[in-house]
Amino acid sequence: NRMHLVCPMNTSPYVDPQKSGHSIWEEFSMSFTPAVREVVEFAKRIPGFKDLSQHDQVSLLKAGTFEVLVVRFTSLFDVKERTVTFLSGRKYSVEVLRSMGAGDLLNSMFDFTEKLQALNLSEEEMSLFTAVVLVSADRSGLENVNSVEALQETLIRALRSLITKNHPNEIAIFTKLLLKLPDLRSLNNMHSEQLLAFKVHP
Amino acid sequence: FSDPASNLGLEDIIRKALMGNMEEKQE
Repeated sequence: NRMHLVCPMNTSPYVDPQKSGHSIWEEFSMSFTPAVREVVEFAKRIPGFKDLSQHDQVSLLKAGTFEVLVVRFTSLFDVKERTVTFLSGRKYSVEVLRSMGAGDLLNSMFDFTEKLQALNLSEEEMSLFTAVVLVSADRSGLENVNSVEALQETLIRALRSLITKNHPNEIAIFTKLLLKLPDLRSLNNMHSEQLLAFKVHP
Repeated sequence: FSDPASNLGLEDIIRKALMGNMEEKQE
């Protein structure tokens, strides 16, 4: 009897209790599909991504889409006001979302957002960082790890070069960015657990 | 329920979105 779905990739966190779990799932899927398509389009524009095998392109996207979305949609999390903006444009306070069952994942999303925003990255830096997030050679199910690793290294070198150029006195930003990668993995794992719980108890 | 991405239908969305790219690569 779930009444709420506290993911901002919905138009609203409120779920019609009259609807079946399947139709709730279908609506949720329709809400986040455009965002996932945008991630795929972004991936296609990463130089070298299209040269990976089809299998590895899908594996990287399957494993990394949530993490890319977290980076792309930090703007939905207002750290000062402690609100989350859903797809409808309506904002919900952390307290309200907590009362709907949001827990550790919400807190961790705010922590991540706050730290990432504090780095004041340009659009170009953010885009390159997002490419690094997506092209990770340690994702499961890859068939050609060496190719992914080579692309990953190229992207990391490019990111380091860009950060060094833009912030000559703040090279620590590059280190801080790389340290965001395990944070994103942790968020991804927490999110997967929520999805599993939702699927088992819609 | 071991694969949340597949359960979400994510793989299907990703494959369809990649399709143009894949067809291009096969040619």
